[in-house]
Amino acid sequence: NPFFLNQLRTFSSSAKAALNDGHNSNSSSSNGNTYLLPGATVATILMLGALHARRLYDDKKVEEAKEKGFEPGFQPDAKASFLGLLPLCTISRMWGSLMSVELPVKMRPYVYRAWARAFHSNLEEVALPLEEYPSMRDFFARRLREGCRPIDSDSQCLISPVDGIVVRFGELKEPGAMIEQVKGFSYSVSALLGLNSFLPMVSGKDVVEKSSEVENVHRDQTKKSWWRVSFSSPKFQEPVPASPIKGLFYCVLYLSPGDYHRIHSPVDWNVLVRRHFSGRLYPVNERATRTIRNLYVENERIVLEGQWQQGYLALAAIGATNIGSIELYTEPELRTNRPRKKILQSEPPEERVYEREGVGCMVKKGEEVAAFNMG
Amino acid sequence: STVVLVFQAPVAKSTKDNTPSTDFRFNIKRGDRIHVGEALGRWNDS
Repeated sequence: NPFFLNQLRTFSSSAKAALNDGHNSNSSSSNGNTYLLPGATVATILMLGALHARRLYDDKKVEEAKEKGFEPGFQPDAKASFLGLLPLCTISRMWGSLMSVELPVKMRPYVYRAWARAFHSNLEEVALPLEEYPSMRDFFARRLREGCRPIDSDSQCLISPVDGIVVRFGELKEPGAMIEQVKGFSYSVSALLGLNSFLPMVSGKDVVEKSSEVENVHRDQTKKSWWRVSFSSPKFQEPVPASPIKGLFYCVLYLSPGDYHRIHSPVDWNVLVRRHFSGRLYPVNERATRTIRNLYVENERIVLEGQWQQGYLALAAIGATNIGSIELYTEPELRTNRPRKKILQSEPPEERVYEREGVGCMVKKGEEVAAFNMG
Repeated sequence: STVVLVFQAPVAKSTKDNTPSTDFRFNIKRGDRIHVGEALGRWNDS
C-alpha cells in the first residue's frame, strides 16, 4: 500500500543518511546506529501490521461470501505448504515457555484485559482476581466462576463439552465414515480416532462375507453345473470400506483463543481407552481448514473412547500451534507436545486402557476431563 | 484448538414399515456459538 511504501522510503533514506554521517565522523556514528535500529523495528512492525490487515481483509471477504450462501472450498496454497516445513512443535513449545514467564503483579490486569479485548473473552466470568494469575499461560487455562456454565439437567440430552463455535455436525451414514473438513475435502473418522478404535462399524469384510453367503445360497438354488463355476472369471475383491452402524453422529467444535479452554464430559461416560497421537501442530483456524489437507488427522491429539448409556462415545481434543499441549485429569502424569527423538511423523498412537477393576474410568456429565494449555 | 465428538445415539424404528429412523436431533446450527453445558442435541425414549 502507498502509505506503507512511503514509510519504508522515509526510513531507508533516514537510515542511509545516518550511515553516511557515520562515515564522516566518529561522533555521529552512534547517532547513525541510534536511527537505524528504531527505523528497522518500525518497518518490521509496519510490515507485520500490513500483513495482518490483509489477512483480516481476506477473512472478511470469506465471511461476506458465506453470508451470501457461498461455502468456500478446499484450496491448498503455498503458505500452507510452507507451514509444513516449519518446526511448529518447537515453535509451540517456545511460545508456551514465553507465556509461562511470570508477570509483575501490577502489569497483570493490563495484559489480561488487552488479551480479553483482542479475543473477546468475558472477564466477568473469571474465577479469580486478575492479579492472581501469575502468567499468561495460567490466565489462558483459567477456571470460571461457580455457576457460570449451568449444565442442562435434561437426562435425554448431550451437552457441549467446550465453549466454541459449531464448525460441522451430522450423522455418519456412508461406508468409510468420513467427516467433511470443508467443501471438497473429507477425512476418515478411523484415521482421526485410531485404526484400532471401537468405532461401531459394520466391517467391509462382514459385508463381503454376507454377500458371498447370499451368492452361495443363490448358486445352490440354481444348481449351476461344475464347469460354469470353474471357468467363471476369478473375482478379486477390493477392500470394501466399513459402514457405520445406524445412529452414529459427530460434532466438530472450534475454540478461538479467547474462549474458556477446559473440556467437560458431554454425558455420564465410562472412558475405557486413551490414545495419544503425537503429530504436527498446524494452526486450526478457519483459513487453515481450507488450505491444509488432513488438518485434524495430522495434528497432535488425544482421543478418549468409551461407552455411555446409548452406546459408543469418543472425544478427540486436537492441539494447535499456540495451544499445543493437552492436560488430562484422568491421567495427570501424561505430557503432550514433547520433543521427539524419532524423525518419522507417522508414529502409531500411544494407547492406554483404563481397566480400574475392569470398569474403565467413570466421569459424570459436566465434569472436567481435560484442558488445553498454551504451548 | 478443536474438539471432535463421535457418538452413538438412539435410533427409533418407524411403526409403519419397521425401518430404522433416527430419534436423535441436534439443536444447533453451523456457526453457532455454544457454551459448556448447553445441549448439543436431544432424543426421545418413546
